[in-house]
Amino acid sequence: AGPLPHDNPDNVRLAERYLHRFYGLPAGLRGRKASLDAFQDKIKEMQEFFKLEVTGNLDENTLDVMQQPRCGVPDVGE
Amino acid sequence: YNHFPRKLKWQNTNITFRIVNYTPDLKKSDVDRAIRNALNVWADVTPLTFKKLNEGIADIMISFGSKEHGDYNPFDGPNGLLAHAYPPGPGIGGDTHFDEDEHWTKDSSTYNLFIVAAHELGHALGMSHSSDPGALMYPVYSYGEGFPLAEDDIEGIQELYGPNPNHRKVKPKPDAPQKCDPMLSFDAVTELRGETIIFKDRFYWRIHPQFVEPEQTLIKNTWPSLPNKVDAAYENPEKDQVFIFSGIRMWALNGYTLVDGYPKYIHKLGLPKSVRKIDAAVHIRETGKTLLFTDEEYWSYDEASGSMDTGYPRSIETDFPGMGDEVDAAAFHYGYLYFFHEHVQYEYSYNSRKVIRVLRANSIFNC
Repeated sequence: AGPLPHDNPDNVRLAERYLHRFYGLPAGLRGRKASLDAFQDKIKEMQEFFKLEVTGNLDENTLDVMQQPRCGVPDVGE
Repeated sequence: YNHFPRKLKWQNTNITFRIVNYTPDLKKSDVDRAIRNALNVWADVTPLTFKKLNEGIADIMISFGSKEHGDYNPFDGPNGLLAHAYPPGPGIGGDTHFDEDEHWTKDSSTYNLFIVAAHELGHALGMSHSSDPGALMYPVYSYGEGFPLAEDDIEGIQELYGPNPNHRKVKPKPDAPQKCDPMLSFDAVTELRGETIIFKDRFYWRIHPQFVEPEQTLIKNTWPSLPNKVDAAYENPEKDQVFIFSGIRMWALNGYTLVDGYPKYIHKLGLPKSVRKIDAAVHIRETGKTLLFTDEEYWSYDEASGSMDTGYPRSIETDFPGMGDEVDAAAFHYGYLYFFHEHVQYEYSYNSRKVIRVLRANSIFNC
């Protein structure tokens, strides 16, 4: 078995860019725990919007959706 | 559907637009037509009217640009971000930008400008992203023919502006089917390398043994050349192929890839020309036979010889007692046939030749 998608640094970078752009993931340096919490909360928000399984983890389905061609307007108005 | 915070909208119904520059991918007239048609989609269901300006400042300024293109909201080269638009307001509000690094088309190859423009102009009028995968305002690109708005989009825009007073007749796309709707029926069910694929309207669900939640996707998103409606499907695991039927045509998949040489006519299987549609199909691994259900009868296709078995068609009601005379979809697992008809699923023992259980069709989703 290959490494889990969330272990791949390229996938994490892709997810961070995506969440920053479309889900308002805050930028900047923060404590590791706070940073991980924010990342997981934003993944959950995204998974809920796309009706994926809400785990907070960067699984294959979630990565698939992040890689699809899409509109550049954020999914959450605020 | 969703709106932007504070429900941003235009305060009058006469909106101006201007196409500031053009993509070299299409003729100027094709761009004009795509934008005008995209605006008409929204005008059809609201009191809004759109007037084109050739110079000066319009409410909606439309342009094509690459990477950083003047709004500190850069595009990213081919694929990924396709376009963006700003909600109604002064200045940049309503402005609509397309990524020039995409290849814009007027057909289903690469990115169809009309579809993307209709989505973006939805933002320019006050619509935010919808989480309904069948809605035009869903954030992921998908090509489709016909009137692009779904009921969901129409409800959203009419909440902002009201309906069209002239009651123009439109044919919206239905909302995506809900997996736990108690009246849910299926078009087709098949296995695909250990996953279960369930077709319904323009969508399919993918049930993966390692995923808790089924994944719903538009058929066209995965297989743009397949029709929007699938009648039947089955997997032949020996050939590692899934066969998909729609009307008198059939397609083959190897994994998620369409096999070359298709579509073929279903009559190549040996069905008479009078059969115009297969309702359900199921492959029985133990016997090497595929059962094809049409109206109140079924046929048996021998996969090894590639021919129809003699003595068919036979009556569904006679050979499968207890489950009515028509089938929408069928599947086979561990000696049991699962027949789907309307919102009911029949578990039928192939060996003891009787219905063992009757369930709701969507119990397959653990609803």
